[in-house]
Amino acid sequence: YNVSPRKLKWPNNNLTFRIENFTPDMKKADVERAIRQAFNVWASVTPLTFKRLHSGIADIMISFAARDHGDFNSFDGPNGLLAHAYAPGKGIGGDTHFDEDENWTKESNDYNLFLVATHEFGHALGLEHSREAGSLMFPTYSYSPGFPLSEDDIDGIQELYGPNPNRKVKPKPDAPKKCDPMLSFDAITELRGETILFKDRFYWRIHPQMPEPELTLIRSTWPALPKEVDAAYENSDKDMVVIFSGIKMWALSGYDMVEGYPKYIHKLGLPKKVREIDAAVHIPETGKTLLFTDEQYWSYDERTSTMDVGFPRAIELDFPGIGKEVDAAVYDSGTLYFFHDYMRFEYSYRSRKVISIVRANSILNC
Amino acid sequence: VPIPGDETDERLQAEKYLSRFYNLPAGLLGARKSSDVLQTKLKEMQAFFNLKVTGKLDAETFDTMKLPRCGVPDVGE
Repeated sequence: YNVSPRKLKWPNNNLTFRIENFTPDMKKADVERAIRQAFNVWASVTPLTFKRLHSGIADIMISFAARDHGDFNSFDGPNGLLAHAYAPGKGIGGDTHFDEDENWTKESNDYNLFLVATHEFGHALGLEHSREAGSLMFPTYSYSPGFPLSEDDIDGIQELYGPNPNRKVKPKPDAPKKCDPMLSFDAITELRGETILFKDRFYWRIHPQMPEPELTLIRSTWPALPKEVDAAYENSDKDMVVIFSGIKMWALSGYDMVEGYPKYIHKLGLPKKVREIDAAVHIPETGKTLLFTDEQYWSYDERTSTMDVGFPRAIELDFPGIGKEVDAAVYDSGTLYFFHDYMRFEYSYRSRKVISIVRANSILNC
Repeated sequence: VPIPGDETDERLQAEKYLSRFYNLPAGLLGARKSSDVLQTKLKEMQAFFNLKVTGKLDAETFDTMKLPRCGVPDVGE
């Protein structure tokens, strides 16, 4: 998190706000509810209280306006900048403006006023943007239901105002730390020469031309995917990435979702008792895709779109040295990379043995 | 998707600088399109320092931001 320059904050805990006008996009009562709820979010983790005024000057003056609206910081039409707020202070300090050119909603479509208002009030209380993806104070909008603050947001606001002595809240889970020695992965796949590593609600993107892996919320890039994924693999012949979560699977072509999905994983020929896939990897030389679940794996023939006979087989027997279960797997030039807990096993597919074992996050330059 | 520049940290620092000295209020960007608000403020700053006015956070602009300032009123306060 970041606090504003010189830690600007309100000198007292009893703040006032006033809604100067309303957006025609929503019912007046819904706007009032969204604003009140947004203040309540911050009040739940600090000793701050927010009282609404219906006239006069409040600490935080709230308005909807388009383009040039008299503060020398014009809005830019639909999308782009959604709203802005001034750091604590007299006069314009704390004031929060929403771009009327956006379509404001109380749902998940377009821009949810409650979420944007909560972010902006973070600024109005003295927080700057956080570089932690998934935090409310991250500078790009993304929709997610439930309590919007992450541990990072709470740490930031409590540095300024301290905690709320009367309430405990459950923050959103933190973004994973790439150099955490205990880091494990949910799924890994190649995607047109990039490597995508899924972990909780996030994914890292490793691109040969990017010096550092980039962490993003899955939902920000693919809103139609589930919150978390179990397994993924790339079939480069079909230019397709298949993503598994529970008993369903989705497909990507590049970064675009392929129509006709999700499908049930049982369409592949898996028995109904299989309820999730732990890891998946495609071997281009054989045209087979290996699907790992619990202590067994299946082999799927991509050319005939059928499950090979003689499966499932025990992972431990066919891939000696990697243990009984697998979290994620990728294949590169005759080598399979298996990930389990915080370990990465480099396994020679040709000589059928483990060549080396390193930390899982060595793939993230840790 | 396009490869982002490796200037995330620099952008955050520039945002802080511009909010402190050029009254740039912190805001939230939409999911679909970037905004030219930061660009406008950068142009203002580059014009003030007689830099080449590009609206981009180039090395010269960023280096100027790092220089100590003296006797300049703090707009933010």
